[in-house]
Order: sequence, then structure tokens, then C-alpha cells
Amino acid sequence: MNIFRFLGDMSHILSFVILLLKITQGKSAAGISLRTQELYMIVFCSRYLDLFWNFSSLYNSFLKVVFIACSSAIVYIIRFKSPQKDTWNPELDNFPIQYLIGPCAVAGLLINQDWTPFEMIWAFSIYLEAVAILPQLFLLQKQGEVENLTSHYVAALGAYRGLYLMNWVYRYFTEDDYLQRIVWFAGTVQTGLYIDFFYHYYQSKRGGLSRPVKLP
Amino acid sequence: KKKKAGKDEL
Repeated sequence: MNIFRFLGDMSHILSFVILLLKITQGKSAAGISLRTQELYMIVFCSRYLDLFWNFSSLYNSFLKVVFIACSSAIVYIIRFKSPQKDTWNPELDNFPIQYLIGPCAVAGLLINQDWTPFEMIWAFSIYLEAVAILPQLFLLQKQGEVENLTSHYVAALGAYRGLYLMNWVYRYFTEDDYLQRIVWFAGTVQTGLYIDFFYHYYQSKRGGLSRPVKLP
Repeated sequence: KKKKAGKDEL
């Protein structure tokens, strides 16, 4: 465990807290992509199947359960709970996620570590996580202006990815047996998707002002 | 030569 990895995980947890606060306290899921949240739920449920047979640390196992529970709770609230379910707009949040899930499933079957069923599912979850933010980014793009909490949510997720990238670099140079090409490739793609958002986030938050983020 | 890492990340 290094500081980048730890801060990355904390920033990931922070993103869940921000989103849960926004939809429970604000009673609205406006601006939040249920599609993206459903993709994250699929990602965590498939990747953490190994909760039942792999144990590396209490920290890991605990966070795996937290991630599955938080993403499920978010999907449940937006899809089924009043009044939040009436604030979700399916016409705006209509990214065709089958075009993300399908290719990721094929990639998982073809490109994985050792051709076992779990390695295929695991690789699928890595590929899907890389693109899971796309419906959210498209939704923000359509709206043009991003509410503060929503922008903090996306920023926390972006920070998590950036910190994981630094964690990989750190581990590569400090550990003898540390090589994971699939994760590095997908993670770099994923981090890249946030670059444009971060530019606009920085533009609207600099100078201590808390203006909403405007996207062109 | 480096070997593949185990699954100790989230």
C-alpha cells in the first residue's frame, strides 16, 4: 500500500459519498446518469466475485463490499425510490450502453491473463470500468452546465483514476514482480476520458469561486 | 524479468 493507492481509494469513496448525499439530501437525480451507475454496478459485481475465494487483506475485502453496496444503493434509489425516480430523465440519459457492454464482453473473452472463466469476467470488468463514465460525460455535455455537486462527483472519480495511475508507476519502480498490462492500458484510457472535463472544472473553480462548470 | 502481479488492487 502506497500513498497514491490509498488516496485513490479514498477519493473513490468520496465520490460515492458525494453522489449519495446529492441524491438523498437533494432528493433529485437530475444530471446523474443512471446508465453510468448501472455500468459501475456490473463492473463491481463481476470483478469482486472473487470475494468468495480470494483474500488479500481486510481492507480490500471491506472496500469491495462497500463499492458493491454503494453502487447498488445508488441504482436502487434512482430507479425505484420516490421522489428520485421521477427526476431521472430517460430521454436525456439515453446512451446505448449495449454498445459498451458488448465489445467489452468480447474483449474480455479474447484478451485476458490466463483463459479461465474468472479471468475473462475480470478482464471484462476492467474494460467496462474504463468506459463506464461515458454516459455521464455525454449527459453533462447535453446539459451544458453542470451543477456543483455533480461536478465534484466527476472530479473525485477523475482524481481516483489519476492517483491509481501514479500508484502503478510507483509500484513498477519499487516492486520486483509488478506487471499488469491489461489494467495499465484500460486505466490509461479511462484517465484520458477525464482530461477534457478537468480542463473545464479547473476553469470554473479557479480563484476560489464556486461557479457551475460550463461545457461547450 | 518482472512477473504478473496478483490481484491486490480494487
